[in-house]
Amino acid sequence: SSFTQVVHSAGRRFIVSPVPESRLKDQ
Amino acid sequence: AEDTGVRVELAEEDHGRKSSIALRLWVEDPKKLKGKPKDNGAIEFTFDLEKETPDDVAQEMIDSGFFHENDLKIVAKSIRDRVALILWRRERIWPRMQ
Repeated sequence: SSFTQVVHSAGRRFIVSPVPESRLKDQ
Repeated sequence: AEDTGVRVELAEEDHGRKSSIALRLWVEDPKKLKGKPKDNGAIEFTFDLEKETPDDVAQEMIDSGFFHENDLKIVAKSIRDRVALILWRRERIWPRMQ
């Protein structure tokens, strides 16, 4: 799956997933 | 709230009851950031509206390599603006519950 997870040393989990194209402003 | 180029949204329905809530953050306009963000994925995380501050989370995102340390203020402000909106909305919709 295209989800990756990063756990910070303080314990918080960050789950990264692709941003839908529609939500990205024109670069 | 001014457009910081970093978007923060609720990642779940807010029913005004839970103090911790899921948020999703992503970079909408990388040109507005000082450093180059690691990748333009959406970062989902849980935030405790009562116990935590946006600066805590922003610092953890920098520690985790998502953003450059020069962008701490922008990331913290983006989260702070969304949290303020959530609390304002809770106050209006569920005043007795707050």
